[in-house]
Amino acid sequence: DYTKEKKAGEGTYAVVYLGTKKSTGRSIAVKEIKTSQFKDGLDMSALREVKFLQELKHVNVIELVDVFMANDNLNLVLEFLPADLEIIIKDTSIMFSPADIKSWILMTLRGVHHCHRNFILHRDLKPNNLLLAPDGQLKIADFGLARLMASPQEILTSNVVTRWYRAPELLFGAKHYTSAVDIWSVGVIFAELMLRIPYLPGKDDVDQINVTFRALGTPTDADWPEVSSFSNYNKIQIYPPPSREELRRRFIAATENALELISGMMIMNPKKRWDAVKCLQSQYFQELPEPTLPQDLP
Amino acid sequence: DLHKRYELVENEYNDSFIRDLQKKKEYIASGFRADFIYDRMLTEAFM
Amino acid sequence: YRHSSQYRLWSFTKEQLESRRRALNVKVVDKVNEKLQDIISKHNDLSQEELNAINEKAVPVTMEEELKFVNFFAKKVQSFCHSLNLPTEVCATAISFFRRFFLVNSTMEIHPKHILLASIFLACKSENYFIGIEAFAKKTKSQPTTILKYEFDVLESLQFTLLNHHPYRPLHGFFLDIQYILHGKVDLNYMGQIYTNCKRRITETLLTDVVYHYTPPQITLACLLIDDEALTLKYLEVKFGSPPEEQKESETEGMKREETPSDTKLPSNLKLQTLTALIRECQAMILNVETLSKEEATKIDAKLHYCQNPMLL
Repeated sequence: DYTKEKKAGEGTYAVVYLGTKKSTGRSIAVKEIKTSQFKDGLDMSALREVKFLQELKHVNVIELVDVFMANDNLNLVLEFLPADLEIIIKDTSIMFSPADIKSWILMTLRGVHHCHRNFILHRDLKPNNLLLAPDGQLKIADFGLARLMASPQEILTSNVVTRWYRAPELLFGAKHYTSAVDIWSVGVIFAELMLRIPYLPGKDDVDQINVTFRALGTPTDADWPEVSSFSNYNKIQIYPPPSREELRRRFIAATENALELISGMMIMNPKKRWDAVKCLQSQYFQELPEPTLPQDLP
Repeated sequence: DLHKRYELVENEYNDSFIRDLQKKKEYIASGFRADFIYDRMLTEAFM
Repeated sequence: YRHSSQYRLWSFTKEQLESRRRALNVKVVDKVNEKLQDIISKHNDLSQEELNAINEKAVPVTMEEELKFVNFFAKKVQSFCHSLNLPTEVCATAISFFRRFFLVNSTMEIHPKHILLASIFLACKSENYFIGIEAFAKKTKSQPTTILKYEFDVLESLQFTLLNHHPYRPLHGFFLDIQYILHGKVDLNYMGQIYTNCKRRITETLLTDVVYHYTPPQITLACLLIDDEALTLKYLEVKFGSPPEEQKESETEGMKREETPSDTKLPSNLKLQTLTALIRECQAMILNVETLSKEEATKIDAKLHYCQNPMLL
């Protein structure tokens, strides 16, 4: 029922084709998972994509249309999403307004909220995993690093989330982190939408720590109890947190409520960081301008 | 789901297992949140 | 839960489950018989004695025998998981994968022993308890190729649905809520004992069909009912019930309250009687489990073996 008309891309474990669902004429993307590549059978990323996308059904999460085996390859049929936020941010010929930014962040937070209320952590939120549908809807994609919220005593790997969007607790090697890591990533994406350049572009994992704390201040036990117990805490440079004035200068187009929201999403201490519900209920989404309707977005 | 069939009242729960974890440095530093755990268990119980 | 694949694809009424298994068995019995006839017709030199042996021993298994045989092996999945020291959730998922597989495939097509390890291996991956295939094969004294060969068969038979909701988390949830609802009236040490007993009993239910007929919370409540009926009924009564005279008052009040959302307990849209009846049904099913003896399993195994290889006879 599906055609593979054009190769759209090739990754380590999959080839992506654009095609059509013949019975409905709907454009689709077929992610063909190379099964021979992984000596341990089905690749973990593919397994996670299938596992979580089967359970999530939300306008702001990519839809898994079908899954099938063919010629010993696993095929994920996904809805066709021709663009992503990274393309939009980088293409400076595209002008976008504060209302547009509000719309994209609102849709992102709704998608993240849906994952979190299903106790699923995405763990790789970044602009090119936020895809855009022809009708303007933004959809969270690539659940290859996703996992269920940990059981209480479970140990998690901190080697997740693409570096520039990685939360401080992950930079410190935390093993019992929560969905707060996704909120941090959304905060960085929000900043990048306003600045049109990467907000915390570390050259490597060590530099990432330095870039993060130079921009936002080095956390101390006072505001983040036990942060000094992380093994690599003593090696880091101490920087003061930015004043409100400094933040205003950094995000000149941002309203007070926008600064409030981005500050809430990027609170160092994950325990105090805002969760998806608090973000969605923030004043920023209740003040003018109203978020641009998806169909009117660039 | 506007009307969840439970109310999360953290200080009402005597859960020694979770309480012990909450005191561990590595859990505190990681941002471990008992209320997230309770919310998940209660959601699974009343879904 | 109604959006979950577990509810959408793997929940059945008793009738649906029975007809599903029966249809599968009938379909495969026909195929087996056809194959047997084909073999017999190709070997027209068979003696009467040999023919009798084939007709007597190479007999397809019935649906009932299949189900018992699958459950017999599901118990082996469980003991294998315990010998590998796998976490509770991983073990539960392995059993779930294994039993669901045989809702789609017959033991006459694929012997359960081939699916046993593939189910465990896939469950380890799916529950983030990854063990590399070499290490896993070594631990289980098997061949990597055999396990990987069936991994995709299991995945496909599962219709690529991997996320399981087991009754363990609901048990933890009720453990918390009982403390709140029966505030001060339950002894914590006693609750701890109840928790342990119920956790063990939940593990047993995973080997039965209750997982297809009831939601995880209902199974949990049935296990709680088995363990302490008085406590469970008291909890449900306080939580979901309300005496008839109050019923009217709370309904009208409930209307008022709807207008002024407050943080007091909201009227639950759940009928206590319905819930209690459902849990009682589940309880009965949990308590009425028949197991297969090793001798019976051996007999069924022989039938399967000769159906696959009638010329051995």
